[in-house]
Amino acid sequence: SAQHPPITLSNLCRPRRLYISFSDVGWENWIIAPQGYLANYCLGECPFPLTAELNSTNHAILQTMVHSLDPQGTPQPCCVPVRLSPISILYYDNSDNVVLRHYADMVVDECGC
Amino acid sequence: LSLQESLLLKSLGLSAKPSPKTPIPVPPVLWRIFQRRKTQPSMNKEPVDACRVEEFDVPGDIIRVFTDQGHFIPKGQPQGQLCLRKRLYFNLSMLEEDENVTMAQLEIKFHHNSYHTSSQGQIFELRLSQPSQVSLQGMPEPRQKLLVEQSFAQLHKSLLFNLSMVARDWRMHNRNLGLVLEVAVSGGDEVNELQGLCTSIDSFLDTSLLVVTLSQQCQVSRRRRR
Repeated sequence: SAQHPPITLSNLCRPRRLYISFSDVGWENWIIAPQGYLANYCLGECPFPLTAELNSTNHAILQTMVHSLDPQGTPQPCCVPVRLSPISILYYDNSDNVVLRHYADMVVDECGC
Repeated sequence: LSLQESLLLKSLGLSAKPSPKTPIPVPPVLWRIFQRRKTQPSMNKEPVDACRVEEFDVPGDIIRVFTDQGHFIPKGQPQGQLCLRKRLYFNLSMLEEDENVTMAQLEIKFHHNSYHTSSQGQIFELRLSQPSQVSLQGMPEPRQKLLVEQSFAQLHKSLLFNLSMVARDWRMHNRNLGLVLEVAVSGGDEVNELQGLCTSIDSFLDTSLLVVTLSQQCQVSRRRRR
């Protein structure tokens, strides 16, 4: 259930809240825990001049400069996850065994350009 | 099954959506690991390695606890100090083909009848062996490879044995004949006295095998990192 990004002055690139509820997809009978988790997602602008807290690569800084000179020709850099976390899921497998599995890169902690 | 759901299940390493028929209780060791990970501060900058089980310090991203499906082996005529013989069998066949076993730990829990004063401080002998071939009714017992031989006193704790090599052997040769567990009384002489001491182990014995595996996804990401 993604909350629409609040209309604020700063539509800069940053993590937005996205809660995944396993019962919403009818998985609550085989996923023991968690019942859901905060996955989040990245959304926002990467405008010129890119400020330090936007976790930008040198290439993105260059690309925003070119975009500001030639908006039609070169798009803005993308807003993407730059730090992710794993989650553990306890579930019943197809043989009714209990499995604890670690999944990498399931939570967006930080975004960048 | 909607396309999105099947793709999501596949990315979670599942070929089909599980539909548990007889859900068993969550083994406490899995629950403890799950809770610890959940409370781990996610803001610590050090990224958590999803392909390592810190609790056992082994590579792995999947942990299962297999219940014992073996049966007690009749002792035949009372054999001196022998209290019980049990075949232990853990069905590892549902591990995915591409999973590598990185650790297997056998846990043996005796539900001691601790009110049996006669056996306070009693020492027992435990032997764990791996049969090399199927034993047939009426035929001499096949040769067994002794894995563990140790004595233990009556304690309210589990006995843990590292069986990683055995589990890998089962997987590699696709031959899992289980294990044979024997418990005997140490010392003592009169048969009836011995049998009396055996009852202090009580009839119930709980064994389970905790298995850690490394999935294909992790093997790829580890190779990439190396």
